[in-house]
Amino acid sequence: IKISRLSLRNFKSFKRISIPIPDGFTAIVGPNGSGKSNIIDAICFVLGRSSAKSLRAERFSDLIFNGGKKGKPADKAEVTLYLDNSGMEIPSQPKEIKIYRSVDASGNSIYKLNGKRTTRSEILEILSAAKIQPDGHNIILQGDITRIIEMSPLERRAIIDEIA
Amino acid sequence: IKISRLSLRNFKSFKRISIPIPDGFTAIVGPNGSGKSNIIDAICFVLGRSSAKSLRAERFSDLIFNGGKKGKPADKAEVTLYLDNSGMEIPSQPKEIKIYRSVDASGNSIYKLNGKRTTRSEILEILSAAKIQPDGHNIILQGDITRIIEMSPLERRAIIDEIA
Amino acid sequence: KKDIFMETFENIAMNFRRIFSQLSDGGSADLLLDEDNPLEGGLMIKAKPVGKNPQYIELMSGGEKTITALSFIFAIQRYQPAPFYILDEIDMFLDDDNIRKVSELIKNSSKEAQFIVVSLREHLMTSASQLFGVSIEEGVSKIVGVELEEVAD
Amino acid sequence: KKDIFMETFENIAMNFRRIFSQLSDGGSADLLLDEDNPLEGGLMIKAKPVGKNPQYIELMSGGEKTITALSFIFAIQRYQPAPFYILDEIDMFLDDDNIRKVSELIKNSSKEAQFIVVSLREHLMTSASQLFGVSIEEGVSKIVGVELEEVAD
Ligand SMILES: Nc1ncnc2c1ncn2[C@@H]1O[C@H](COP(=O)(O)OP(=O)(O)OP(=O)(O)O)[C@@H](O)[C@H]1O
Ligand SMILES: Nc1ncnc2c1ncn2[C@@H]1O[C@H](COP(=O)(O)OP(=O)(O)OP(=O)(O)O)[C@@H](O)[C@H]1O
Ligand SMILES: [Mg+2]
Ligand SMILES: [Mg+2]
Repeated sequence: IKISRLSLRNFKSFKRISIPIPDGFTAIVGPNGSGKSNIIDAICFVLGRSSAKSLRAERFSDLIFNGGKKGKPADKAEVTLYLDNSGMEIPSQPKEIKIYRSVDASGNSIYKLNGKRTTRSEILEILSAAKIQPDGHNIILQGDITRIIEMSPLERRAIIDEIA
Repeated sequence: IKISRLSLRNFKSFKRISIPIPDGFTAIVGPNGSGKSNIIDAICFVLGRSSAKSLRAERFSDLIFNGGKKGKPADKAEVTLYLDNSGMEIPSQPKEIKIYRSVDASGNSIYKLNGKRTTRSEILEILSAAKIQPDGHNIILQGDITRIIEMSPLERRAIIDEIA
Repeated sequence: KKDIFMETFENIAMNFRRIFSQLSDGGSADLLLDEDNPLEGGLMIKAKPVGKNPQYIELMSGGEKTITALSFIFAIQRYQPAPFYILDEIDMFLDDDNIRKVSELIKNSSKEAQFIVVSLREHLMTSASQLFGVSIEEGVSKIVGVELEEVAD
Repeated sequence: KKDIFMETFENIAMNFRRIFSQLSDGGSADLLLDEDNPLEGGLMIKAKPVGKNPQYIELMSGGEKTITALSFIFAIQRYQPAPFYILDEIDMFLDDDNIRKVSELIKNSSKEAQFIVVSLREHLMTSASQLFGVSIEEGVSKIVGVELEEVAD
């Protein structure tokens, strides 16, 4: 299974973009404050992260595009992740899986799977079949490398326990 | 007042070196693990830092050169800081001030001022006349920038209170 | 239960040794169980960079710790691969030489999984197979997809 | 007591505005007292990078936070100068452009005080007036004093 595309609409500093994610090694580059980590936050958001703090926001409504210098603030933020399931790693799902999540000004999230409304736990269940978790060790956020370096012997062991 | 020279003897990964510190902007460069931060630790050590942890050591005896791959471990670590006081910022002291500190295998420190044995508190007193403190805001250790960025509003205020 | 743990541990420890040796040009490292309490105690990491004595990760420099920690993370991934990896400025403590080595490792691993890597360092960007450039104007972020050939100019 | 605090605060706040504007090519920033409790409450930092809305430091990116935090540190130093400054990899979150600006600031400040700066980034090294190269062999560190002209080759 792999990510084929990521679409953001009024998510943090992005108005509307759709990014094709190729196979292999993709680098995201750009000046400080341009929005690189916001793209990573969008992926963590759509995968079902439940803490606003871990998305560098005080409240979920902080994720909604504030309009920038000239525009009007939006009323909701939306992210869609397109997964290529052509290898049928998740047998119960179609060849292209669409995962959608939005959040409105009062902080309420709506999840959709292939266009139909669903719950966070159903999304997590589908994803775990492909070994995808919203806070897996395959995602290292900015600054996290310091936490990994300072891990205690017991924390390291807990990781192996989890896998076993 | 300024630093004119720093001498290390059996301090961390250094056997014996004497580094002239020029005026202006000096950069210390080199590969990972080569000993750059050890030089900074030596300065903090000789200025009287009292916590081994803040010198990245479990115990003070960890500061003693362990001999490297081929040599024998040393029995003490020594650092001397030469200060140029030709502007007589510290009137009670000579034109060149020598601050010395050593530590032995049992973790005992010896301080010397201009070659004569003295106490840590006398060293701190002399240094504070020139606005030098072992843990002042003019010293930002590796990784510390994260702590400064994450400072709370009250911590910021405490800094101004201290100065006022 | 105990057997599964030991099998997982042995596997990851073996990967860890191999990856650390690759990243450190021939250094060696070990994942160690607590001798007094192997089934519940913590995991120690001891590494011997080339030309140095073996040491615990706690005594290493910032860059050495990063290489050791990344070896551990990649060792886990080899044992239980995820479909994609997202790494945001993991190279902040690394010198240019170590960045080249880590980007080689990512490049090799990217044959089996997608890697989405945010970096400010040139030596990492140039190993990527595709680059996205992000910019911001009047508070609105934009993305420019740049094929790698263009960057090489 | 209150007067001394306000005088110190006003001075540092002014320095902070000036230094942030210099580092961010014309952005503006403010050091703010807690309106409800100016004498005991905390100090907020609000900054407006060029082309953006004003925002509290907590909402900024890693690099933007670094620029803002360094402006605060240098604003303090302008008010109560120390004879020397020691900075160990303060540039780890900065892009090359911001590194150039910070090294300009260090270069200018180094007329009044000594700066000893450890860095892995080329754009910082090249602004220094002298460089010391550190290396390690068989676990023993060595230093090579390199005049800047030599590096320019
Ligand atoms: N809801 C929002 N609406 C508009 N802009 C936002 C919103 N939330 C965050 N931002 C802006 O996004 C910018 C930060 O983006 P981000 O953290 O992705 O930068 P970056 O490219 O990762 O930078 P660095 O290299 O410094 O880490 C900030 O300036 C912040 O103000
Ligand atoms: N007492 C000691 N005797 C010998 N070597 C020591 C001693 N204490 C620390 N070291 C060694 O010094 C090395 C680290 O040096 P240091 O932290 O100064 O590196 P650095 O140049 O700052 O690297 P980086 O760029 O990764 O931050 C470590 O490899 C460590 O083993
Ligand atoms: Mg970022
Ligand atoms: Mg260091």
